[in-house]
Amino acid sequence: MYVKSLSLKGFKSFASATHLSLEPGITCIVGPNGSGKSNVVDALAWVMGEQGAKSLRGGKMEDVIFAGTAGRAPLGRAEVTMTIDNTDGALPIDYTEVTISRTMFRNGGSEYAINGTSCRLLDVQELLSDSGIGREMHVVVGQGQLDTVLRATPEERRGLIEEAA
Amino acid sequence: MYVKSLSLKGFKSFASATHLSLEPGITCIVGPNGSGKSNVVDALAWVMGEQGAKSLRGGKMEDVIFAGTAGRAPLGRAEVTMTIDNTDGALPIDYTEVTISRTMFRNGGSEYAINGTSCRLLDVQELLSDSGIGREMHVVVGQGQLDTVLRATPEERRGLIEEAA
Amino acid sequence: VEQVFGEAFRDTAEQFEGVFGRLFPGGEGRLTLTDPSDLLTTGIEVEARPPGKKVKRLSLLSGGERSLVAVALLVAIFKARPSPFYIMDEVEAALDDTNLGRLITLFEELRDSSQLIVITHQKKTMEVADALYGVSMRGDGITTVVSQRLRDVAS
Amino acid sequence: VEQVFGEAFRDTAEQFEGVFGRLFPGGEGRLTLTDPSDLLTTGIEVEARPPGKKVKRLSLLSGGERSLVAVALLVAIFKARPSPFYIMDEVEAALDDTNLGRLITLFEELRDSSQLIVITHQKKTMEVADALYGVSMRGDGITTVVSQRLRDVAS
Ligand SMILES: Nc1ncnc2c1ncn2[C@@H]1O[C@H](COP(=O)(O)OP(=O)(O)OP(=O)(O)O)[C@@H](O)[C@H]1O
Ligand SMILES: Nc1ncnc2c1ncn2[C@@H]1O[C@H](COP(=O)(O)OP(=O)(O)OP(=O)(O)O)[C@@H](O)[C@H]1O
Ligand SMILES: [Mg+2]
Ligand SMILES: [Mg+2]
Repeated sequence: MYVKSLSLKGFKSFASATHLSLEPGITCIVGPNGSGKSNVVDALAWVMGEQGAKSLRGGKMEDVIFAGTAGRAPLGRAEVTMTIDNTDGALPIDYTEVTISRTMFRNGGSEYAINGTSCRLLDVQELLSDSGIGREMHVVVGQGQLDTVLRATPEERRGLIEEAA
Repeated sequence: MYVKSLSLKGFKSFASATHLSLEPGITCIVGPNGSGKSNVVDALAWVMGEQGAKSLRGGKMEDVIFAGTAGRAPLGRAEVTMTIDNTDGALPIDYTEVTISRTMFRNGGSEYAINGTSCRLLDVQELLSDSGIGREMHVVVGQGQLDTVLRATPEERRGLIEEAA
Repeated sequence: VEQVFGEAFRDTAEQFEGVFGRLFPGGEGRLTLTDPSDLLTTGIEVEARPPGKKVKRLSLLSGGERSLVAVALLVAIFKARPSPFYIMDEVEAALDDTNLGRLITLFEELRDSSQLIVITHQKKTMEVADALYGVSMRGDGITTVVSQRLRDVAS
Repeated sequence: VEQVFGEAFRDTAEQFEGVFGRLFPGGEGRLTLTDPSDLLTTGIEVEARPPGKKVKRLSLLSGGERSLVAVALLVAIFKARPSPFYIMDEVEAALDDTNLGRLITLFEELRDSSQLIVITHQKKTMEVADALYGVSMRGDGITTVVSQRLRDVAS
């Protein structure tokens, strides 16, 4: 199982629809400071169900929607779609390709979908946790987050292992 | 006014007496991970009167004394001496060269000296603060400390400016 | 629950000793339980001794050493209980060249069983990528993806 | 006290706008007082807008952008109220090449009136050093200073 592609539209600095196709193995994302690399990381965490505005570096969840620039008006929604190659059946669902989508509207509404069918956040989280990606997102090591692992309390470290198990 | 030299003996990983002579302008200190560069920064902060074990990365003040290695026994004291070129009279003391020393003993005692004459920690701090180096050590930007400046509260940032003024 | 955690801890602790030894050749690292008698609530302590050093207090370790110990713990978890993919955002910032090389060796091992998405500024890391994406902002605050290079294209 | 702080804040705020503009060409930065009517207790807020961007919330800035804003604030203080020397330990970790170059330009300006002791892993930073010290640990946990190269020796 691997992430085949990621589509972003209106998510943070990705005002225009952007499509990234990924490979198994190692994919590196590079670019200057402030160009949007960590925003890709935020998009992955967000579409997998991350609910903490702080983990996404915002003050409120609405901060993930493109806020506009000098030359472009703010957008009314953010949408991210993740396509997963499920040929090995790691996701307990009878498809070889699985898409997970999340949309957030500036007026506050949120939508989730698995393979185009509307669902709840909980359905997305449960589907992923069965394949080894838990709610705590131990699979995402954010920028500057490495030292947190060491500064964590013994109980918090236990949580890391419990989630992976 | 500038730091002419720094002598370390028994301070953290500097088990052997080490002498660094410094220049006006930019001095760069380089080396592999864990080799002792930040320990030099700690030594400078310490000899200028830093009292927080945490700012020196230790659990207690005694942690600055060489703790021994597989091949060498722990030492009983740490000593750092800083020699300042005072030709411009920035330090309000009638010498063109000023040495500040600090010694700490494993049994807990501490000694300070200015130009070889025993004095109190307060005397060192007052001498330095008259020349622009305050007690909060805003002149020392420690490893990983840059983001703290932004995460600080508005009141803490005020403190930075007050100390420099 | 106790048993699931107990086994996961044992496997992770075993991996940790191995990974630590590869990041700190000649050094010694160990994971221990704060309360081995109570598997339901015990926490986990990290012990790290770089080669040639005696000091074990984590706070006295250097910036680069702390990064490596954290990486060792995470990679130990990744190896003990694999997930299909991992995302790592500039974890090499504090590492010197030698340690970066050791980290990259670990990445290449994880690649055998998992997909890695790695944000980096380091050339050495880019060199082991199977695919490379460049992001850019042309001064207008909007991200564009500028290039995709696959390894077989380059070689 | 109020007057001392008031003047220091004004000078620092003025320097901040200048330094910010040099680290973020085309961008805009400002220091403001949380309570201008009460100079005894007011705090200080930092506003930062990188070029082409509208977003002003500090937490949404990138890792490198946050480093630069922090550097701008510190250097503004250093220029408004100079001290004889400054010590900086690996402040460039999050910066890309272009921004590292801008930081180095600031270091060279500070050098005119202050001594800088800079810990670094970056070659570009070493290249502007007047003196260079190498520290090393020969596998025995004890630091030795291995070299001192002065600029006039090398050139
Ligand atoms: N909702 C939003 N609308 C528009 N722009 C946004 C939004 N949220 C964040 N940004 C912008 O995205 C930029 C941050 O991008 P990101 O953190 O991905 O950079 P990066 O490539 O990781 O940089 P670095 O190398 O410094 O870590 C910031 O400049 C911020 O202003
Ligand atoms: N009291 C002590 N006795 C002996 N060794 C010590 C003592 N305190 C710290 N050390 C050792 O000093 C080393 C840390 O050195 P330092 O932080 O200066 O490294 P560094 O050169 O800054 O590395 P980096 O590039 O990773 O930041 C640690 O390995 C630690 O074990
Ligand atoms: Mg980033
Ligand atoms: Mg260091």
